[in-house]
Amino acid sequence: SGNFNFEAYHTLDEISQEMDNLVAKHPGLLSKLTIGRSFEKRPMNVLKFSTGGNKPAIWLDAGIHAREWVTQATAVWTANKIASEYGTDPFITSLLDKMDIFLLPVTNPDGYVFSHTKNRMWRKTRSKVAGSLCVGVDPNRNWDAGFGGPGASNSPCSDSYHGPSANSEVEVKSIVDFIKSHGNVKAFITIHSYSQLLMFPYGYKCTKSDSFDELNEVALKAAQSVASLHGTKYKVGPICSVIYQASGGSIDWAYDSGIKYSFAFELRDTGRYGFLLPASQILPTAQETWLGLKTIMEHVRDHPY
Amino acid sequence: RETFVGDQVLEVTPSNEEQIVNLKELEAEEHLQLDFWKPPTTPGETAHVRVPFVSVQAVKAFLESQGIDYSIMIEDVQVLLDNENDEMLLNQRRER
Repeated sequence: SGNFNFEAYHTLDEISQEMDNLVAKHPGLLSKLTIGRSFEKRPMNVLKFSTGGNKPAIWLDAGIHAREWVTQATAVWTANKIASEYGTDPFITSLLDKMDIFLLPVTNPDGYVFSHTKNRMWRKTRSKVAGSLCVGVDPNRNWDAGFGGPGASNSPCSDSYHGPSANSEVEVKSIVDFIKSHGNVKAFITIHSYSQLLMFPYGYKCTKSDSFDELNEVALKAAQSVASLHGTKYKVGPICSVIYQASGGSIDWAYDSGIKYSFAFELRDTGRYGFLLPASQILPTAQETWLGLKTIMEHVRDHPY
Repeated sequence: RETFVGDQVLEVTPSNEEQIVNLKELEAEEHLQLDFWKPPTTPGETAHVRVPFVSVQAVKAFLESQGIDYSIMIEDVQVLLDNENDEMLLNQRRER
């Protein structure tokens, strides 16, 4: 109905409704794909931005850690921006004339609903762990990249529990299967919060990736773009040195699967709220993040491989 | 729905590796139910930890006894959550 308030937090149903609204408003550009169902059988709905054919693609996801609400909100704002400015914004138009974009605004729907209804602090999936009273797996420790290594816990009660095996979480496996079946994804960008970091591989090991110099250069430029709007300062570097060694992460899996341009954003927190960022900060956060995403996507568009 | 009345989020700044080890040992104390939003990684870098109300005094006493710098980032988590919830309800009415 067009009165979606992008400067407010929304429930999963409201986000799903807005995604349908966007598709209805932009039928020639936007479509919705269901790439799988979560543990509790909720659809994993991806927005596909395409001007036709099967072009090389950019993957964007948000909200893999359920409680980081500003990331899902940023993804919905970004979807609306791309859809409504195709044809008028030169960058968006040129990008979509060469590439497709797949955007998954709520990567962990079960966890997101749980964080709205039962426990605002919830981060993990809601899968039941055999033999344990505890629930859920950290979906960003469950990817097949150094799985079970340092920086992940083997305790089902831990917030960084890696799960019984790589891709045990259907939310993770759905993305892996989709990207493998697509076969032509050239960039993988995952949006987390908080701490104002822009990271690239590796996390599961502390050695430099083959593309370190290029990824570092792109990330530094993207961080400058982010800072240019509201002065939000990002730290840049490989996961292992920027925060800590963390195995089973999505961008490591993407990179090792051949997707060179793999990045993780940790959005702003302004030092006072952590991931409980007030809704009044959604808009400035989304706007500054867009500038960083744009810098990365420009590089991807101009450096086919 | 779980509530977090009186829970506090502390910004902790370990100044050396030993203090980082102490913080990790504190995290392992399951009865304290600590929720590290930003884990301790390197000396001088801040960590953020949500401390349930019942553990606040014990945790602060521990940090002070270890000489670990900390400040209160969020005085009462539930206050923030109540504001967030009120805003969402208001917005839902407005959107409808």
